[in-house]
Amino acid sequence: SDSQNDKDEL
Amino acid sequence: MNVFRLTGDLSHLAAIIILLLKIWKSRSCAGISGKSQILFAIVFTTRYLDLLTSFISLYNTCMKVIYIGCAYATVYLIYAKFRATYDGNHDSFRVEFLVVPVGGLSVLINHDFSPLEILWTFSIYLESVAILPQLFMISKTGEAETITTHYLFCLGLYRALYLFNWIWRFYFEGFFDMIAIVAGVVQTVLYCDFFYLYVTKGWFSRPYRL
Repeated sequence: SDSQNDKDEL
Repeated sequence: MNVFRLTGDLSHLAAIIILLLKIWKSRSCAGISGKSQILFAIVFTTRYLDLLTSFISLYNTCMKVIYIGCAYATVYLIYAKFRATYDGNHDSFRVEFLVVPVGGLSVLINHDFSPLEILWTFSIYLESVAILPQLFMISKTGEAETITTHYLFCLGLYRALYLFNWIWRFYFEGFFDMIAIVAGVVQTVLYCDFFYLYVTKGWFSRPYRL
């Protein structure tokens, strides 16, 4: 879903 | 990737390198909280376990490896190489008061009840409060070296820039992550008092006094 973190951020 | 995200990452990187160089060049870790640095090493380790399971980008992988490597190098300098200069008596914050509640919260409030996701959530919550032993140490001794205040400023600025990144991403990508946002707000708020002192006093006095 949209609110799921995408793990791209550090 | 937007300008806030990139400058946030670079500010974070600058903070880590400033601290590492400060300790290395002065051959002393006086005034630095080893406990905060251990917490940051735990933060990076538990957050970047996905290095082993998924590839996102070369940038992402490189930064994660650098952050983890620098975190452990810093801990090594404080607790091994320059241990004699470590001011353990003033580094008396009880970290179990942070780690235990944060651990409980990450099990209760997370996106997905899976080991990797819980550890990621734990790292987000822990990062938001990991600087407290350092701030406690400074308030206890009543002063900090100028270079230490630059470190803290860059470290605080990084999460503040991430807040703008999240606002950007919400408007332009419809993306938001409530766990990261709330923890990021908490983390930034903890630095507000310090930001104020840094701007009003830190640039003009040396050594820095609270």
